[in-house]
Amino acid sequence: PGLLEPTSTLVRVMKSASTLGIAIEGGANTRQPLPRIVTIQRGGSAHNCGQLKVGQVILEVNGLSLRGHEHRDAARIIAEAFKNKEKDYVDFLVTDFNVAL
Amino acid sequence: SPPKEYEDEVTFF
Repeated sequence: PGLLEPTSTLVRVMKSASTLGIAIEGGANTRQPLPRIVTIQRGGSAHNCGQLKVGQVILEVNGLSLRGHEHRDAARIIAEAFKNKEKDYVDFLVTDFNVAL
Repeated sequence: SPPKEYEDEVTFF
């Protein structure tokens, strides 16, 4: 990719534990306009997955862009994706580059 | 308008 095309990675987190086990900060209208992963808890689904990392920025959840969503709205989207019983996974599109793309 | 002051809002799932 070119300098202006940071790589993004699709990570499928299976719901292997009763919690997702991440914490996020940021959201639209803050200095961190897309949510960033600040914690991954041991024993949670995300930790079990092994592919999400602290510092990654979440671009999409199950194909839904988080761009323009304020913190609480983005948090609701993630929480609902984990609660949704129709899927036994949550797809995250993440990037290691801390940019708003 | 410029971004609001950064809010230390963190949500755990």
